[in-house]
Amino acid sequence: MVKVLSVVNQKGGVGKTTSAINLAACLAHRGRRTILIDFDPQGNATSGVGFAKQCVEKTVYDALIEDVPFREILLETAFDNLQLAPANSDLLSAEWHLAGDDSGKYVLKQSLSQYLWSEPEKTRPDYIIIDCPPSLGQLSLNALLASDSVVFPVQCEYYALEGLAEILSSTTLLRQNFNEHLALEGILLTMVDRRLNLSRQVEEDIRQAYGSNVFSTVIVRSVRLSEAPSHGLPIIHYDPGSPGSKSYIDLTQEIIDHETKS
Amino acid sequence: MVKVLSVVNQKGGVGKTTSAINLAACLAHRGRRTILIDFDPQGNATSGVGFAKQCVEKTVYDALIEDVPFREILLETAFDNLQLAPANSDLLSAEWHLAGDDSGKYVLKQSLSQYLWSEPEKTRPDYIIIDCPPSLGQLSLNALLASDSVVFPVQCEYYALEGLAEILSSTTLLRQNFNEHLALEGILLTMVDRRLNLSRQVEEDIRQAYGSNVFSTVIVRSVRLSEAPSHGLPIIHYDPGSPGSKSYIDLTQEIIDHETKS
Ligand SMILES: Nc1ncnc2c1ncn2[C@@H]1O[C@H](COP(=O)(O)OP(=O)(O)OP(=O)(O)O)[C@@H](O)[C@H]1O
Ligand SMILES: Nc1ncnc2c1ncn2[C@@H]1O[C@H](COP(=O)(O)OP(=O)(O)OP(=O)(O)O)[C@@H](O)[C@H]1O
Ligand SMILES: [Mg+2]
Ligand SMILES: [Mg+2]
Repeated sequence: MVKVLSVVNQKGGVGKTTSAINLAACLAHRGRRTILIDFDPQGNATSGVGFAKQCVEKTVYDALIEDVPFREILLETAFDNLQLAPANSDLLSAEWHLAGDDSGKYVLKQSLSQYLWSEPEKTRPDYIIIDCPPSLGQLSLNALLASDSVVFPVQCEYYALEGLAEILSSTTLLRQNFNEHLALEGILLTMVDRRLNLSRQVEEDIRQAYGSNVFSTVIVRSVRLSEAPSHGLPIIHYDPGSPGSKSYIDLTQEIIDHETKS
Repeated sequence: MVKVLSVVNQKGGVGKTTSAINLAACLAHRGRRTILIDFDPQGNATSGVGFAKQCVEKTVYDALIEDVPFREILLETAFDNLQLAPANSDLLSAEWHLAGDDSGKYVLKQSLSQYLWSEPEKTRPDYIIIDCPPSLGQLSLNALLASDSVVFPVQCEYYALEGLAEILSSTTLLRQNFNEHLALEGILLTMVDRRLNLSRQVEEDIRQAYGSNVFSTVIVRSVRLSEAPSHGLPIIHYDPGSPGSKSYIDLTQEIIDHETKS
C-alpha cells in the first residue's frame, strides 16, 4: 500500500524542500521504493537531488496539464530506490489552469491513481513525498487532496510559529470538505538551535500547544544541510556523519514506526 | 515626489518582511513620511510592527476588492512618520479575484494613484514600501506594476542564489511589457555570515555576476533581528546598537543616496 505524504507550509524558507528531499532519500536508503515529487515552480527539489532544471524534458506540468502519463515524467536519481518527478517554472502557469476548472483540485490525485493502478506490484512505490511551494494555492491544494498525510515543517522562529495555527485550521477545513482521510503525520521543528532563547521558547510553545502531534525528532540547524544542495546530494550522501544527517535518519525511523501502528 | 518600492522574491524565507519593516522604520526615523504596505496574506509585516491581525478592521483586501479608499485602511503605528496598510488571510482570495480580470494587475496602482492625488502635500508620503508574498502571482504583479523600483533580498545560500536569475528575468519581461520605468533599486544580501564558506562563496558569486546592482551594505545574520518581531518592534527600536540595526541603517543611507542621484 503506497503512502502519499505532502510537505506543506505557506511560510517561506522553513525547510520544506530540505525535509522532502532528505526524508525521501532516507526512506530510499532504508529500502523503501520512494518517489519525490517536486511541486514547486522554483524546482528546488529537482536541483537538490542533482538535476539541472533547464535540461529536464518532461515535468509535473506535463502530467497535470498535458495529460502525459505520470510514469513518463519519472527520472531515476543517482540514489537506489529514489525516483524524481521534476519541476521547473512551467508549473507557474499550472496554477492558473487548475484554478479555472472546478475539478482542477483533483488533477494530481487522478494522475497518481492512474499510475499506481497500472504499475506492476514489484515496481510500485512504497512512499510518494510531495514538496510544496510556499503558498496555499491550487498546487498545495492538489497535493493535499492526493495525500494520505501531511508534514508541517516549522522553523523555530516567530513568524513561522504565527503561521502554524493558520495552516492547521486550513487543513482541517480541507479534511472536512474534500479529503476526510487526510491525516497529520506530524509538525516538524526545523533549524533548531537550543543555544538560542528564541528557538527554545518557540519549541516549548509548540510542544505545549500541539503535544503528540509534534515529532519528537527535531532537525538541528546545520550548515552542512545548506551546503548539500549545491552538490545535488541529500545529506546522508553528502555528509553521513553530520548532525543534520542524524536528524533526518531519526525522523525517518519515527515515520516508519507510524507504519506499523496504523 | 513619492517613491514606491517593492520588496520581492519568490524564494521563501529570504528576509523580505524583515527588510521591508526595517527599511520603512529607518526611513521614518530619518524623517521621511513612510507607508509600509503588507501585501502578503500571511500578514507578517502587520504583526511585525505591533498589530494583531485578527483585530484589524480594514485591510489592503478592502482597498483592492471592495473599493475602500486607500486612506481609510491606513493605521498609525507607534513609530513617528510610519503608517501601515495592514493585511490578513482575506488577501488570499484577492489573488483569484485579480486573476479573473484583465485589468486586475493595475488595481493597486489605481488605488494608490487616487490616494496620492487627493492627499494634501503636507501629509503625502515620501516613501511607500511594499512587502510581497513568496510567489510571482497576481499580488506581486500588482506591487511591481505600482512601483518605481524593486529590492530583491537574497539569502546567501544555494537555493536563493539559484532563484535570483529567474526573478531578474521575470522582472525584465515585466518592465518591457507593462511598466517601463520600473528600476532595480538593488539586490540585497541577507543573513550573511562571513565565517561560513557557503555564505562567502554565494556573496562572491552574486557580486561577480551582478556588480553594482548589489547593495554594498549586507544584512548580517543576527538573532536580535529574528527576536524583534515577537515584540512587534523594528530592530532600531528593539535593539538600536545591534549589528542588525546597523545593517538596516546603512542600507537606508544607501537608498537615500540614490535619491540625490536620480
Ligand atoms: N536544518 C537546517 N540547517 C541549516 N540550514 C537549513 C536547514 N534546513 C534548511 N536550511 C536552509 O535554509 C534555506 C531554506 O530551506 P528550504 O529551501 O528547504 O525551505 P523551504 O520551506 O523549502 O523554502 P520555500 O518556502 O522557498 O520553498 C535553504 O537555503 C536551506 O538550505
Ligand atoms: N538577518 C537576519 N538574521 C537572522 N534572522 C533573520 C534575518 N532576517 C530574517 N530573519 C529571520 O528569518 C526568517 C525569515 O525572514 P522573513 O520572514 O523576513 O523572510 P520572508 O522572505 O519575508 O519570508 P516569506 O517568504 O515567508 O515571506 C524570520 O524568522 C526572520 O525573523
Ligand atoms: Mg522549497
Ligand atoms: Mg515575508
